[in-house]
Amino acid sequence: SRLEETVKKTVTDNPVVVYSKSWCSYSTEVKQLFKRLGVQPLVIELDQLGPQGPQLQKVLERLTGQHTVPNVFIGAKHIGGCTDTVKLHRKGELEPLLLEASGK
Amino acid sequence: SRLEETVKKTVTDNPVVVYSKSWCSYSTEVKQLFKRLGVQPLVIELDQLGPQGPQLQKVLERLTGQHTVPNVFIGAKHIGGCTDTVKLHRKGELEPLLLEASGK
Ligand SMILES: N[C@@H](CCC(=O)N[C@@H](CS)C(=O)NCC(=O)O)C(=O)O
Ligand SMILES: N[C@@H](CCC(=O)N[C@@H](CS)C(=O)NCC(=O)O)C(=O)O
Ligand code: FES
Repeated sequence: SRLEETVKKTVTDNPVVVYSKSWCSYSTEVKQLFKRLGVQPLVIELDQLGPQGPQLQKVLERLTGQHTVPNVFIGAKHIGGCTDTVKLHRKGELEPLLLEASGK
Repeated sequence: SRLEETVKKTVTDNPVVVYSKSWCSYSTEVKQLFKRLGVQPLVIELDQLGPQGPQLQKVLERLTGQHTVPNVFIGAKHIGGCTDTVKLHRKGELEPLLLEASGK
C-alpha cells in the first residue's frame, strides 16, 4: 500500500527512525538514549498525525509484527522497542549499528 | 465531589493503591516492583472504566497535582509516579512506608 511504501522509504532514507507517542515515557526514554549518544533520530509522533497515526501503526504492525511504541529502525533494519534498544546498548552492539547506518 | 470522596476512601481503605493504564509500561513497571516486594496493591486501570476513567484522572489531578499515570498512594499518602516510587525504593525509604501502611 501507499503507506507501506512511505514507511519503507522513511526508514531507508534516514539512518535512525523512532515511531513514538509524545506522552509515552518509554518513547521518551529511547529518544533520550539516542540524544546521549549524539544521534539525531527522525522522530515521528504517531499521536500528532490525526487519523494517519493509527493507520501508520497498523502498517508498522504488518511490517514488523510490533503494535507497540516506541518502534525503532536503524539503517532500515527493525530493532524493536525501548527495552530492545537499551539491551543492545548495554551489550555494546548499538554503537556499531549506528556507525554503520550513518556511514551509509 | 462524589468522585473525590470515592478516591479519598479508596486510598484510606487500602494500604497501597496504583491508578494505572493497562497498556502503559511505566504502570506495568511499578506494579511489578510491588509484586517483587510481596505487596498486593489495589490496581485501578483508568482505561478500563469507560467514561469514569477520564473523570477519575481529573479528580486525581485536582487532589495530587499529577495528571500522569501511574499514580501511587501508600497509607493514604500520595507518593507520585513510577520514577518517584523506584527512587524511594533505591534509597531504602519505600519498605518502611509499606510496613507502616500495612500495619495500620
Ligand atoms: N518492551 C516494549 C514495550 C512496549 C509497550 O508495551 N509499549 C506500550 C506503551 S509504553 C504500548 O505501545 N502499548 C500499547 C498496547 O499495548 O496496545 C518496549 O520496550 O518498547
Ligand atoms: N516520571 C513519571 C512519568 C509519568 C508519565 O509521563 N506518564 C505518562 C505515561 S508513561 C502519562 O501519563 N502521559 C500522559 C500525559 O503526559 O498527558 C513517572 O515515573 O510516573
Ligand atoms: S505509555 Fe507509559 S511508558 Fe509508554
